[in-house]
Amino acid sequence: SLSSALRATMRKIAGASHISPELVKELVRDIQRALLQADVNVKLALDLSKRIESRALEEKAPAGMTAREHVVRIVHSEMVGALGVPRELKPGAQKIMLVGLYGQGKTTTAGKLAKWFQSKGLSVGLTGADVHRPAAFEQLSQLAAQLNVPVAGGGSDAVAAAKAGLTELGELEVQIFDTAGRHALDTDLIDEMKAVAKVIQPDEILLVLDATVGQQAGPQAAAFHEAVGVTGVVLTKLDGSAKGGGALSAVAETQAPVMFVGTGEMLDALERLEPDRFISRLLG
Amino acid sequence: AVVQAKHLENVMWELELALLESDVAMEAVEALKAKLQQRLVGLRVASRGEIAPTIEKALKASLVELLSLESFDPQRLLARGDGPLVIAFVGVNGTGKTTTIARLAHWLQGQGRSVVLAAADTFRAGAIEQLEIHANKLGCKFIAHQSGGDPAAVAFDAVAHAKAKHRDVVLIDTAGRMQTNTNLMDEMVKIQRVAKPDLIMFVGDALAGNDAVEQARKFHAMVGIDAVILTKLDVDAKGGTALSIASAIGRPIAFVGIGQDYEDLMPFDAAWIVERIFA
Ligand SMILES: Nc1nc2c(ncn2[C@@H]2O[C@H](COP(=O)(O)OP(=O)(O)OP(=O)(O)O)[C@@H](O)[C@H]2O)c(=O)[nH]1
Ligand SMILES: Nc1nc2c(ncn2[C@@H]2O[C@H](COP(=O)(O)OP(=O)(O)OP(=O)(O)O)[C@@H](O)[C@H]2O)c(=O)[nH]1
Ligand SMILES: [Mg+2]
Ligand SMILES: [Mg+2]
Repeated sequence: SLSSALRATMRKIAGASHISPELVKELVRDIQRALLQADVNVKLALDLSKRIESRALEEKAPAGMTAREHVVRIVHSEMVGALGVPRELKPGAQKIMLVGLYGQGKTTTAGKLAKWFQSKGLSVGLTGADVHRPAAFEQLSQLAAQLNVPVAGGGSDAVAAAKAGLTELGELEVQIFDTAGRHALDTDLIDEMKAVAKVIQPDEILLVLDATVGQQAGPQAAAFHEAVGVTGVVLTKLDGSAKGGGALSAVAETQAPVMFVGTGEMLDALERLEPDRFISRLLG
Repeated sequence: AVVQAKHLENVMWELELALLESDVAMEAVEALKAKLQQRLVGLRVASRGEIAPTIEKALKASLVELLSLESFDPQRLLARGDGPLVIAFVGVNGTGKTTTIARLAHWLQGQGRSVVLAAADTFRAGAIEQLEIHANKLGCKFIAHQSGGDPAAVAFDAVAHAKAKHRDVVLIDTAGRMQTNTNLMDEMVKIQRVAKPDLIMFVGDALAGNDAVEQARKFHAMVGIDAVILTKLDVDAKGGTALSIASAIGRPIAFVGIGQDYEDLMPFDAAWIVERIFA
């Protein structure tokens, strides 16, 4: 397996006092394959492994550090660096808008975020601005009911739904807005998203991204960022087997950190991203 | 000139990247590479200049071949037998199962078939309501129980109804499930045991990268996939996921989803997908 190949190479390095260029090449090849297998964007995977290679060749291990520890530290720092500057949602009053591709987990995440803010002792309101998907408002309403959280919106116009939310739920400290799935090439839906963002004036626009998404993560994240400005990423369905390498591209394209990961279908299945755990799982 | 392993290495690197960027899973790329090595190393060509084009042509041909090994004729869905044709739709969360059922029901009705929709996703919020809206729009019979009920019982009821009323097709909607969730995978096996579908359709997302292989493999191992429907091809324009799945389980792709409307379901065309990958 890839992880055993990587470990085997690391064991070779462990025995060495300094690392030969051949060994570095071997390590870099293994890392490249691990990254590609983990759905990291092809160009990003090549860039990352090139940077790791040049650092491993040029940087001298600090005194008291073995060659292996030195290389592990370089790999770790490059990978964690690719996750961007970490930032957490403040547990305070704010308006949050969720956007993303179809079926990524936006509506479910809206419910999970509502529960998260509730646990911080804040009042929460959920607004359904997805006026396209059949029973989208019903889905959000059922989640809201599970949490005893008020819900607003629905109807046939997304901007009107957002306005209804602002009016009816304006007294509540945290307002979370769910939107319909859409993608880069759907100009009408992109325009709708811009119009809804303009009305809400959200403090956070979170891109909800499914951990199974492959090479499209980067280009789609870039399009969402260009349209409305993404301030954070939520990576969902990490309870599956997908490594979530697409998140690295989403971060690169939006300059926004992964604030939460989804780990199941229930409303309590939302956790903060743990960079070390995420990276070691990604590398196998 | 003779094609040597080193020629293959050089040309393949670029082609490999093109495949990976089109969402062909790493495992599938490696399998294709191994097959090409078998066929091409030692092959005589007219001149050195012919080597790269020969390799590229052989790669395209092997892609089409992989996608055409097994084929699914949509006409199979229209065949009239003694009793309804029962089809269950399975897959991981959010891939487009419910929407695909609506699209297929629309197509079947357009071909003069009567359709029964079974709301066997009894778990997710709004799942039953979502399918019911489609049933009403399409004018299909809709079978559902209480939310939280036994999915297998809903499927069984729908099949019994279709048999009693001489309906042509039963489409069974099931909940999304992670292939790593043993309880949910067991639930799917139970639905199959109770409802005895004639066909199991795996609904996969074209956006999926390497996990498509894992998904297809596990679902195939648990219930046996008859054919695959690949959705959101309008979003992931290249469609390499089709190759990942074909390579993993060797089952045909019956349809592709290219949008959210009822018309947005197309029969699968191997040459069309390969063109998009190399566009
Ligand atoms: N296993 C798992 N399933 C999840 C997670 N997040 C969401 N889901 C499931 O993924 C499916 C899609 O979730 P939705 O919340 O409907 O996705 P969406 O982005 O709102 O979909 P659209 O509105 O159609 O674009 C549902 O079956 C959810 O239960 C997660 O973290 N883990
Ligand atoms: N653009 C596009 N969107 C699609 C396609 N197929 C499905 N969708 C969208 O994907 C989202 C999820 O579709 P669903 O049919 O609810 O998916 P599902 O597999 O039933 O989801 P769960 O039951 O929650 O697992 C919806 O927003 C659909 O409109 C497609 O071919 N193209
Ligand atoms: Mg939704
Ligand atoms: Mg569904």
